[in-house]
Amino acid sequence: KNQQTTMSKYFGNS
Amino acid sequence: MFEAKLDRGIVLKKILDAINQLVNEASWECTSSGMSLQAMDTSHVSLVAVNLNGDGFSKFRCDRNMVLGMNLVNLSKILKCAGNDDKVTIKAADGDDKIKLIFEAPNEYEVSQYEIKLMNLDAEYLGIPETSYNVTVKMPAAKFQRICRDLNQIGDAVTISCTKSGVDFSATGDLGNGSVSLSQNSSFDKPEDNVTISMQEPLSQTFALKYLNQFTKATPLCSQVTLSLSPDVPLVVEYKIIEENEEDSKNEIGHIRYYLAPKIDD
Repeated sequence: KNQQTTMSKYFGNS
Repeated sequence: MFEAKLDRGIVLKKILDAINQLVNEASWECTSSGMSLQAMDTSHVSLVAVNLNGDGFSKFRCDRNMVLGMNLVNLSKILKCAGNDDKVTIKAADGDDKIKLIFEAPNEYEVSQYEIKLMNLDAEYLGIPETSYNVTVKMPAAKFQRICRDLNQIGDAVTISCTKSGVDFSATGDLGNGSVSLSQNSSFDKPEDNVTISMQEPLSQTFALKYLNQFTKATPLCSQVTLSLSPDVPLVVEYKIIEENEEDSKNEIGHIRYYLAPKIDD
């Protein structure tokens, strides 16, 4: 089953 | 003091229609170069970034950087009070807790003024790295909207697959499956119908249609949409913000970029 990832996995806090 | 005037207020209405269901509250960052906004949806699966160039406004003044936090649903309500042909001015005084919106009708004797309260929002600003994407698909925005809507009848997610021969959008669900394939084409007479695919390597990624269908609310802004994909990074769906003037001239004044985190195999 496909799991939904979130933005924090890719983009860090600037 | 901040003051920005758009000759075609309808552009602002379209921008708000494109974002206010995804994000209810957000902060506009105003600098001498323009206005920008970045916000994630409540589940942090998608992110929207709006950029409006200062020189796209007929008047733009920003003496010092300002952050205008506001409820976008309320801003949308007030913009509904503006006529499509009204000139719209946004004004904010330094340190004030509200902004003023001024709508000037084309007849030049009717002026409306509204004020909205500003909010202090905890902005979670994400650094988006410059990425060179493996695949870029430029296609009619209305076609992309149609594909996302149609495939959502079949399933919750779309798999976007790019190969040398073109791009496939496919969905699978309880009732069966469906797919739409597009190959590159160009028309001299109707460039808005063009499909342009640039690809370094074949790629296949899966995305939730719920979000893509929200993104396509930006369709009225621009005739073409650009999808950018690379393995293990969010999809970017970009719409240029085009202001159409009375003389039918088209002026690019900014863009909306939506980022969507992919679904990955467990």
